[in-house]
Amino acid sequence: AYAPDEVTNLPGLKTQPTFRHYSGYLNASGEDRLHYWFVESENDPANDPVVLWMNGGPGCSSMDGMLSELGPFHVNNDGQSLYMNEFSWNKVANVIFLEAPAGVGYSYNPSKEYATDDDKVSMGNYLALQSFFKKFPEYASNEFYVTGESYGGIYVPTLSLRILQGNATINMKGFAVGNGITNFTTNSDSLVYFAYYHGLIGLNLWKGLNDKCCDGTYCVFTESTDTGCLTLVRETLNIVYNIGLNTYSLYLDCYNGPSSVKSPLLTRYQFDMQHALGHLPTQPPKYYQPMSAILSKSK
Amino acid sequence: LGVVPPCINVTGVTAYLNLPAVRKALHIAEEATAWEICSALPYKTIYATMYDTYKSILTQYRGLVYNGDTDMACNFLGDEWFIESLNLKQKTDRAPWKLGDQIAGFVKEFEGLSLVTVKGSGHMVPQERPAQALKMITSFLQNKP
Repeated sequence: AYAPDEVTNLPGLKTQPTFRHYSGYLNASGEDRLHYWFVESENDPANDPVVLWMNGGPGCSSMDGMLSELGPFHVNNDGQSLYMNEFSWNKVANVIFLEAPAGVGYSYNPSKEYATDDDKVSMGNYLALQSFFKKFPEYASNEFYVTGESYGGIYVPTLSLRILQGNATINMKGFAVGNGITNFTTNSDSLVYFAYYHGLIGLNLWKGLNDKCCDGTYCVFTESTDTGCLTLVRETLNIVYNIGLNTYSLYLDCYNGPSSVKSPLLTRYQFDMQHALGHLPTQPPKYYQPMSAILSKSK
Repeated sequence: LGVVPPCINVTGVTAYLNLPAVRKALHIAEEATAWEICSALPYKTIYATMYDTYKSILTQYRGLVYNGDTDMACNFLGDEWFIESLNLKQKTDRAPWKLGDQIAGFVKEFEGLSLVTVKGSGHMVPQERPAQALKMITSFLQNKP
């Protein structure tokens, strides 16, 4: 392992972890320096697979994946202290969190040349991977998986293809894409169905969409050439994206949502509880305060 | 220019990663700017679909495509349509998968690819359904159903 990159004392942790982890830079295309944070498996690093994780954007950092999703260290709201994530993926695998492309997070290019595209990014990631295995040759024969999320739906398959077609000896076995973009048109067309079947748009708008965008068997929404259809599609997507719903998670509050819809009174949870418990004698604060305390502990 | 995705609270992570002691511990270069969760890079999208790419890589590698089913940025239906369009050989019907006794979502197995939903989760599955996410990725890495 590349000892100079070993992280021996991570601030904010009460006790340092039993597994080793490393943070530093990998060479990529041109002068690009891509930051990586590599955590060894808590289980059996020598034999467990190596998993590369990439958040999407494009332009978003994989440190979010590390510190609030699948990584072992999660940040408390105080922005100073950390707690260990009991469901970290390094329970079963060695995980590389790669910040790509240059310009994202801690990754940089000394000349600040940041214009890029899908193919440049996949090539940069492929070179960074080879740079990683130069730093950690002992992992070269472990099974290897490329994983990612969101715009990682482009990053993961394009990097996997380079590994398939390239001559670097990487023991690649598979890939995983979470809530990833796979096809832009189907992503937005399917959203129209999602909106209707989740009750975000009513029957009138749905009937209008069917009338103007469909021919009885097939619907073209976002790429329709019919202005009437496009008007209704725009109305539908406006409801999804612009009225304060949490686009990333329909049933969660929208942190810092658009001021126009910020509820002066209630969070979503309180709103729902008021509906669910509305039929009970009105002592609402008492009713759902204890619930919220219990809820934070329940699984 | 920093770009913060809507509705997501990243104040804790951003504060932590910009602590001088953390930058030092993580061996961050002086040239690296202050950390932001997303950066508005001049980025050109080339691929409108990953159809051909999936077709190539699935000749050699196993795939897992999973979706938290309350996400509207990349919703589960669109990815389901995409995987169906690949016309892979189906191995199992769509069926619930569980964590303990609780239904955790649905899975449909094809030759070389598993299509999974994670029930009630949004875009960041490992954040919103961590136990289910760990079980799912463990099964995938160990090539178990």
